[in-house]
Amino acid sequence: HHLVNTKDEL
Amino acid sequence: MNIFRLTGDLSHLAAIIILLLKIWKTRSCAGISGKSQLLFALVFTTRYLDLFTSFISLYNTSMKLIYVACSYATVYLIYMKFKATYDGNHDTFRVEFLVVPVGGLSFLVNHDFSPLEILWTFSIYLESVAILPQLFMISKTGEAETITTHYLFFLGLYRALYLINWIWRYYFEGFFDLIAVVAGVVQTILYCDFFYLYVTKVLKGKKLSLPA
Repeated sequence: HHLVNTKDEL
Repeated sequence: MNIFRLTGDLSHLAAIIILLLKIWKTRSCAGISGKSQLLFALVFTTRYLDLFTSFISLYNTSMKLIYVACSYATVYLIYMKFKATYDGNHDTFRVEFLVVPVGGLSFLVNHDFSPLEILWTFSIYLESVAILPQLFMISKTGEAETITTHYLFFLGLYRALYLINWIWRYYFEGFFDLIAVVAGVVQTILYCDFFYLYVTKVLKGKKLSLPA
């Protein structure tokens, strides 16, 4: 699906 | 990494450093909400638990460590070192009204029902409202020191820049995180009233004071 977690952001 | 994301991070860092320096140089935390700072320490702690489980980049790891360390240092200065200057009488926002609903919501609406993911979601939701005790304190006393308004400006600017970053990433990377975006929009909206006062008063050299 197109939802991606923003784990690379702060 | 795009320019909006980078300047957002740097703006966030600037806000944190401004607050630390203000307290350190004046040896006083007058006008600062200890409750907001406790909430931010909780936000960073619950969000950056992935420091133990995954490595993204040297930049990512160092910024996380700096944010966490600075937020704990700020809490230490307010509640321990300069406790005598802490204006607890005006810092009366009931944080349980934020933490309990946000905790419930992070259990209900998340990407994955796992401990780390729920804590990450909790931190995203909590960050969006963590500034409320500080804004409540300013509305109660009716004024804020100019340096405190600079802190708030950079903190709000950080989230606004992240919004542009997400639009950028949506178009160029197909990247979209609904939870982060909705919380980020809420967080930015909370600063709008303050941004207005900042531009119309503080930038024109006046002190930020609210009409009685």
